[in-house]
Amino acid sequence: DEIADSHDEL
Amino acid sequence: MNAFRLLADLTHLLSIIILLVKIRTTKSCAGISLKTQDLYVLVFISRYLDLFTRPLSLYNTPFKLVFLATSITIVYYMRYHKVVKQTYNKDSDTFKHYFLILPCAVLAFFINPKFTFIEVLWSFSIYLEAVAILPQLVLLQSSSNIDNLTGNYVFMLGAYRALYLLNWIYRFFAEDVVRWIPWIAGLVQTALYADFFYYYIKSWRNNERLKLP
Repeated sequence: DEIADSHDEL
Repeated sequence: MNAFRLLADLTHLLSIIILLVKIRTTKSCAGISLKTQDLYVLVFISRYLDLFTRPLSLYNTPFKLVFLATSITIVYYMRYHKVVKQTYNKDSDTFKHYFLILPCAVLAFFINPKFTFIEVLWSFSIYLEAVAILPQLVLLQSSSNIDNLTGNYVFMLGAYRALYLLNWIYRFFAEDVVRWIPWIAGLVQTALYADFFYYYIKSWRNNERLKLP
């Protein structure tokens, strides 16, 4: 989901 | 994962290693802004709280731990190491960096992916990172001679986010990923380095000392 995505980068 | 992203993270890691090498080998932090380093500790703490709430990642987790550990170590050296703390340019590091924290916090309160504690802090860290370099750039302008390691440190720090911009362009076209918050903050962050990049490359090409106006 969008939220999970926003944390896949440093 | 793509090459731009990998290169960006390695460049970021390299910048931190350069700073640690400078402080440890010269036992000096002359030309380094403690305020910028304080802000980076705040950026990493507020961004990596998800270490506890999200599944660990083989790639991201080690980086997060290294960034947290090194940024805290650098601040510790600059504040408490008996030799290093004497070399801190306290009277030139004058930027009012507390004035950066509140606007970023207010902005994060209103503009975030989701109004939860983790997401608001994550947004805060993205906005704060964009402006965290300001005290360092101001300090460089008042420094008479900037030593090479410091110049390289700031250059790598600016380059890493520029590489992230390429990563986001790639991901937009290849994976159809849209991320307004880091995109805009990343653009602002990289733009702040524009004049530094200009003088850094000029001094490198003319093989002369780096000097900011």
